[in-house]
Amino acid sequence: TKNLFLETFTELNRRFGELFGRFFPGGHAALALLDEQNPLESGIEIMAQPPGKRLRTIHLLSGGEKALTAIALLMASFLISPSPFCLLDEIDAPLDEENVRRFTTVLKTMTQQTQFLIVTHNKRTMEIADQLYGVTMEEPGVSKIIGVRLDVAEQLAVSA
Amino acid sequence: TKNLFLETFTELNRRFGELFGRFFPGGHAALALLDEQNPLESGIEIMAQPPGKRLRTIHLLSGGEKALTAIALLMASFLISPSPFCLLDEIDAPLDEENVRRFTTVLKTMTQQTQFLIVTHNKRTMEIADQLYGVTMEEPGVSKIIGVRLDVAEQLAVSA
Amino acid sequence: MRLKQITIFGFKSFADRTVITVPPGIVSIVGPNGCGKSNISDSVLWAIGEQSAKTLRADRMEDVLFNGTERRKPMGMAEVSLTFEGLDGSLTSRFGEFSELTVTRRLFRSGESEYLINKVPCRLKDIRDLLLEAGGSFKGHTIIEQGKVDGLINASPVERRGLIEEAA
Amino acid sequence: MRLKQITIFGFKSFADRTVITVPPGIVSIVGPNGCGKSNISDSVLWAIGEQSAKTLRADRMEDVLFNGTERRKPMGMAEVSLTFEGLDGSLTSRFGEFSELTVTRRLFRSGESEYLINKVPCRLKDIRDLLLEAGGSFKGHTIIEQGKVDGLINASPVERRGLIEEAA
Ligand SMILES: Nc1ncnc2c1ncn2[C@@H]1O[C@H](COP(=O)(O)OP(=O)(O)OP(=O)(O)O)[C@@H](O)[C@H]1O
Ligand SMILES: Nc1ncnc2c1ncn2[C@@H]1O[C@H](COP(=O)(O)OP(=O)(O)OP(=O)(O)O)[C@@H](O)[C@H]1O
Ligand SMILES: [Mg+2]
Ligand SMILES: [Mg+2]
Repeated sequence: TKNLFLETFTELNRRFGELFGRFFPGGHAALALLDEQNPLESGIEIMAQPPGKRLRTIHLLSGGEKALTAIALLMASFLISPSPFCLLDEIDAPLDEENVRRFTTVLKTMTQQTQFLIVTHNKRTMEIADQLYGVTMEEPGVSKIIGVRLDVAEQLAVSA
Repeated sequence: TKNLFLETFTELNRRFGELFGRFFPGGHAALALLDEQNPLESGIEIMAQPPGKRLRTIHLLSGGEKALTAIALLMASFLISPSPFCLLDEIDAPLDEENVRRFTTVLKTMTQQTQFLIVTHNKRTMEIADQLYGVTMEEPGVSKIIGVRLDVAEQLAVSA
Repeated sequence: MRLKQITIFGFKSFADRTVITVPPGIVSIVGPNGCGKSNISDSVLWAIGEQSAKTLRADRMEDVLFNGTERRKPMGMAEVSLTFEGLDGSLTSRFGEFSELTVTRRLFRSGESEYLINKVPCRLKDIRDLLLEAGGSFKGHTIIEQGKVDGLINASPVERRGLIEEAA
Repeated sequence: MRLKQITIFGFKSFADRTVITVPPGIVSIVGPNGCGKSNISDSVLWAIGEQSAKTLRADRMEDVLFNGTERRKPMGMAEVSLTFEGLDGSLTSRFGEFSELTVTRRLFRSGESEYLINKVPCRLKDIRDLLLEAGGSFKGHTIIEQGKVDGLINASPVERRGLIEEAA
């Protein structure tokens, strides 16, 4: 199983680097084993450098940069071992418009193996959906689901 | 100091209930001392009921409801003991447009005693600012501050 | 294997029986603050076996039962079902010949809980084994809760191993 | 007392000396992801005496020094100053006669740190006492960091006492 682990680790690392490059054009990211001699016990370090920067630790990344780096890692793991569905709850909240565009562009390429259910307030993320559901509480305290068109969905996200 | 504490507690509770009612029209909220006999040691419980709901605990509130309840408590404490300035970093991120409107309406009434510096991506929050500053990294990795007009600010928040 | 439908009844704010059809591709869920969007993801997390009340934003597990409103009484049972389709009949377990599978979890106000596969009572372990065999386990990162997206970055180096191990 | 100006030099991504004038009312700070907005609030938190590197999203306190880019060298010093105006001369301390006050914090790569009031070296305690006396202490909730807005709700009942005690 040591070989299997190393193989999976290498593949995840490759995919992570690739996706990070699509989210941060010109940037570099990689995973590293803290203890190469002992891969089955070792912790995993994440290195991520947005373009032109020289960060000493990933904790100095901004809120949006951290979220996008985590999304790259998440998607990389889906590429090597797809799960039938994935539920994302306002994962785009910390991202600016440009980064939402990059995120949704990559997401659209992943729908062959995985279905995505995405809770969002962001109009750009709504636009890529194949199906939109609105949740309302016409009766206070009781949730109801309604199928909606894009223009209605944008309205629904605007007010109670 | 026991009397001073109880006086401050009662005043904070009154203000909190008032602000919560402005954020959640028809809802009720209050603070409670867990141990009334011993006010100087007692923990403080928060009760918050959005209109028409019957929540058993505040942990069941939604992301946006929790944020708005916390903002009501924060603003209540500013009303009883103003601080010269207050720095809020994307405090409006979990809120839908309607709640951003309620938040900014109340915020505008508090600028007599306190200056507010608000980091935001939300156009509605930008609109209420007396002064807008844009932060850019024209030179990668180096931040610069520029004074901007509203239309430029909206553009700046859109892309890198 | 594909998720075809989520049915929620008496779980949190879903007092009425609610059926959500899940088409292939990307489904987006929208609505104002507090309307019940995150309750949908909590219901799925619960149906696949989540045991921690805190992860479901509750103090005790009974808090997930519909607690009533000013006009409705609290309910005595919460039930969530997930229906999967497109199974290729390759399952070794006794459910092998089905092309569609529905896993159900119920909780009664008395504290009693039930798990069912295609309406047949079973144990939680049966549901977990079935999901693992049927199609790529339900890894920790199948559901990313609100505000938790950078959990992978903030986790400790050892915690991050889980991501590789689940994928291996 | 009013905050008039923030000056940042060599702190995190502010390699060049940057002056932010703070007019009365509401100032909004905007910009794309990663451009340096939260670094401004970190700089203010640091200038009023924050001692925990973790609160400043750093591993060690030296991480707040500008660490260089592909085209610039790292800097050897970080300095942040806050200038306040509108003091009514009622301060009892030796700074009583000033109408304007500037508090400054510096950190050198060697690990040495300095605190100054109106360019006169002092201890951190002097800065804290001064801010407390001059105008409503810098309570814990003067600065709400990114993603921490519901901290007051998630805090324990005893932790919430701080809010009342600071206001009393
Ligand atoms: N046991 C319960 N019984 C009845 N209602 C409940 C129960 N638990 C939670 N709720 C309701 O669910 C609401 C929160 O829903 P949820 O967290 O899904 O909102 P949301 O749509 O995700 O909102 P946001 O956009 O703010 O994140 C609460 O306000 C409450 O009305
Ligand atoms: N010591 C340092 N030296 C140089 N640059 C630094 C240092 N510490 C942090 N940075 C820079 O600051 C950036 C993060 O800035 P900040 O957190 O203020 O972004 P932000 O504008 O708040 O973004 P977001 O909208 O995503 O929250 C990092 O990407 C890094 O480039
Ligand atoms: Mg939610
Ligand atoms: Mg930020």
